[in-house]
This record gives sequence, structure tokens and C-alpha cells, in this order.
Amino acid sequence: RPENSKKRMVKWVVATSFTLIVSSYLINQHYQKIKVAESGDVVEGDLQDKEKGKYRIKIFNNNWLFFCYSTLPLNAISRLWGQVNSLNLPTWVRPWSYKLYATLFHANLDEMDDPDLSHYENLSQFFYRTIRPETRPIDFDENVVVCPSDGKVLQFGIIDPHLGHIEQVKGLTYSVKEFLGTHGHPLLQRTPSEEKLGQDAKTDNDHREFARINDIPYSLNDIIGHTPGSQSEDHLQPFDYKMEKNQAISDQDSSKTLTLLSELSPNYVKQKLSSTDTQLYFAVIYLAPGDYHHYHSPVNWVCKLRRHFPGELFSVAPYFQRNFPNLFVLNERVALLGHWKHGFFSMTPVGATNVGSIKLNFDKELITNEKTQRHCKPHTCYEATYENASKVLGGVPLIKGEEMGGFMLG
Amino acid sequence: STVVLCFEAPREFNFKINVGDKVKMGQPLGKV
Repeated sequence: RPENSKKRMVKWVVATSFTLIVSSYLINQHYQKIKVAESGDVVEGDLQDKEKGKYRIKIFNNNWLFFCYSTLPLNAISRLWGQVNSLNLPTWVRPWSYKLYATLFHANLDEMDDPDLSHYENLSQFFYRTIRPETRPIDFDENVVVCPSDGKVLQFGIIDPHLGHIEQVKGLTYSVKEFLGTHGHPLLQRTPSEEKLGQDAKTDNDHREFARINDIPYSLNDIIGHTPGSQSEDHLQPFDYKMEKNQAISDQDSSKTLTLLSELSPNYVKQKLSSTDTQLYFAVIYLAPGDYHHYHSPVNWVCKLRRHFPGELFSVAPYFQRNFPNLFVLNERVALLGHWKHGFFSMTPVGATNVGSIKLNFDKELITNEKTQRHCKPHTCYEATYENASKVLGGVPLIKGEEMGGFMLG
Repeated sequence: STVVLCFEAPREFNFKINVGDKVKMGQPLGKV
């Protein structure tokens, strides 16, 4: 009996010390994250750019439930979810499993381009199914902005240019600069150290290139810096991007470019804007798991660059959006920046646990929720420019209703 | 997943949606 009690004692000691070690490690990880976000010091210490300190993300001021939730390896779980759902199902199982999925998540099977469920080899393919174009009539009135995707409207409104806030959901707000990218106010002015950051990052990931953001004539800084509508000449300077990118993108559809030419060439917009008074608007659309998960261009616009923010993959369901401050700034997302005929235009798909893969049809290089992403510095974005897409417009011309890409499982 | 639009438009722009609406791709979100 003494041996048994001794054994039991050893078990307790081992279990308790293991629990203490794991929880202290997790807590330390999170304080590191908060410290990096606030001080701008990179944990590896190779980039000492204090400018980044302007990021002031309050990651968690919630309860323990969210604290524990935040410790989950959501990116890895999302990748595993994608891999499991990319396993091909036996043909006889497919109709039943996809019907079950459709019943659970209220997916509409009547609109599918290919109605034969057995043709979808796995759930990932079914999830990324296409629908018949006639089921989504597009309002082509040039003054109408259309919905970029199916979903539920969570929020919309006007952004106060002085505050620069988007109201996420009822009262939860976050800064547009944090959402679309600040890394030290690149949109306002770029300090030499930031240029250096750009170059350093470039050397780190030489397939990622930086461009000088503040060359966009309709960039956010001209909007955030002063009231939209009082446009000053200087932000309409011609572009002088240093780097060409995405050689694969070429002027495939010159007719498309032509249709946009008259409307979106810098000169045209310059004349038009000089006479109109503008504001900054926003809209947030949530896609439920059963919705059609492709997104389309809401207007005719030119996408000039994208900013990929590797990040967490917290769920973006309305419940989490209500209770999780800064969710959108923490989650992986790809901000597409450019302009339409009335000025600045951006569209940002935000990933979530089940849909970590954000796809762009015109940018095959973009891969999100990537395993190797772990070397990415927190709260950093990676930019790519699309100047090469169209020599005239300096970006990818996108026609209203044109499919731009979508969310894929994992 | 979520899609966020942030864009500049004339002051005459009006939204044609309400919070909580179920929307379809291609339907009007707002008009100048």
C-alpha cells in the first residue's frame, strides 16, 4: 500500500507540473504577441524598426473563454480541415454527404452550374462550386455598387475621415488604417526607415515586393488626411512604382481595358473628382458556410495592389464579431486597393477558421494560410503591385460582376 | 468568411441595404 500511494503522489506531481508548464508557456506566448504588437520589436530582433510601434492592437480584453479560444492553433486546424475535406469521397457517398451538408447549412443546390453531386470529388470542390450566371442578375447601372458576394449584411455606413473608423458590428469599431494596413502610416508618408523595412522584407521574401503606397492617387492617406472631396493636386501624381510584379498577368483582355479606359484613366477621374464632393463608405458582408463562396467585382474598378496580412483564423461568425474586438484586424485577410471612377476603392476578403484559403483569379501567387507562413512577422503585411496588368491603367481592370476569386476550405 | 468594402463615393451615395439583410451577389448595395 505504501508503494501505491507513492505512485499516486508521483502521478499527481507529474500531472500538475505538466499543466503549469503548458499554461505558463501559453501565457508567455500571448504576452510576447502583445509586446510585439505594442512595441514594434520583432521577436527575432533582426528588424529594429520602432516606427511600427504605431500599431496599438488590443488583442484580448475579453473573458477567459476567448483567452482559451485564442490559444487554439486555428491556422493548423484550418489547414487540417482543408486537407481532410480534400480527400476524395467514394462516388456513392457523395450525393448523400453533400445533401447532408446542404441541409445543415441551408445551401441552395438548385443554382449549381453542375447539378450532379457525384461530380464533386470532395467537400472542398463542392464548397467551391460555381452557380449558373443567370441566377445572379447584375445591376449594370454605372452608378450602382452591387454586392460582391452572397451573404448577410453585418454593417455598413460612412467612415468619418478624421477618425478613420469602420464600425464592425454595433459599436465595435476599428481603424481603417489598421484594417487596410498602416505599418507606420505608409499611406501618409514613407520614412526612410520604412523604405528600408520594405527593402529588408523584400530580401526576406524576395518573391514579395514592396511598392511605395503613397503613389496611389486615390490612396487612403489623401482621404484620411483631409476631408474627402477637397482633392489636392499632389495626390494625383503619375505612378513611379519601382518594381514590376506578377509577370503572368498581362493585358489579356484589351477590350476590357478599353471599356475601363475612358472611365478610369487617371485624367478622367481627375476631372470628375475636381468637381464632386466625396465621402468614404464601407459595407461588411458575412458569408455563412452554406453560401456561394465566390466573390465578384462590385463595380468597374482598377485593382492596383494587394496587401496580404497573414494572421489568425478566428471564426468571423456574427457571435464572434459581436464579442471579439479587433477580429478583422487579427484575422488573415487580403486587402485589394485601387480606384474606381469616384475615387478610392478597396475590397478585402477576410478569412476564417473553415475558409483559410483566399483565392484571387488574377493573382496565382497569392497563397494564404500557408504552412510556411509561420516565419511571417506578426502584424505585418506583404504587398504586391499589379502595375503590369495593364500598362494604361496601372492595375488589373475589373468589370462589374466579374468573378474575382473566392474562399476555399482550409 | 467576410468581405469588406471600403470606397470613396459622392455624398449623394445612398445604401440600398439594411443590417441583417440576406443579399445575393449582383444585387444593388447602394447608388450614387
